[in-house]
Amino acid sequence: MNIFRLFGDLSHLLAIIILLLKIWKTRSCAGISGKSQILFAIVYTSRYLDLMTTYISAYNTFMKIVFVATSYATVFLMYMKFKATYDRNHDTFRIEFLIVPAVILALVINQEFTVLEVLWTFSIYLESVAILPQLFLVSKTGEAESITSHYLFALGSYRALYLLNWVYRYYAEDHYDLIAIVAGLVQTVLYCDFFYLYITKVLKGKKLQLPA
Amino acid sequence: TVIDHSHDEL
Repeated sequence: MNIFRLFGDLSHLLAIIILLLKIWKTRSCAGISGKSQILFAIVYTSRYLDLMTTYISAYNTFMKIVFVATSYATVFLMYMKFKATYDRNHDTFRIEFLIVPAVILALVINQEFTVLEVLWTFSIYLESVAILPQLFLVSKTGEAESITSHYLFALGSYRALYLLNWVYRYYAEDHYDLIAIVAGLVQTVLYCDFFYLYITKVLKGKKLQLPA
Repeated sequence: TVIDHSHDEL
């Protein structure tokens, strides 16, 4: 465990907490893409099946359980408890266009053709694009609440910090995982436009509003 | 360099 990875994980955890608090406190999930949240639930479910087979550390187990549980909790809040506030008219991204290619790619490009390994690879590919419905929703409405922007910034920072972690591990531990690195790069690149708007607008106290 | 299969990251 190095500092980049620790901060990456904490940033990921912070993103989840911000999102749950936003929904809970405002009793509303307006501006949040339920499609992205469903994708995240699929991502963590397929990736963390190794909870049953491999023990790495108490930290690892704890975080995995938290990520799986909170992803389902978010989906529950959006589609059941605060269903009335869900922005379904704007959340129209077709997630099968992300799931199907991720499945095919995982079947073709993987390190080992076993059920767990293909599911892990699928989750890595799917995670890299899972934020697209959320970014699509923001572009459709043309704006995002500050709290939603903070959520997106924390969530985007997590994989960016993992990239630094992978650079560090490559040199310090002679360790690398090409599938995770390439997918992590894609994932981080997708946030670049948002990062730019966040730094130039939200941090200066303005609302994130896209040019008309 | 070792290719990792253990997936010790999150």
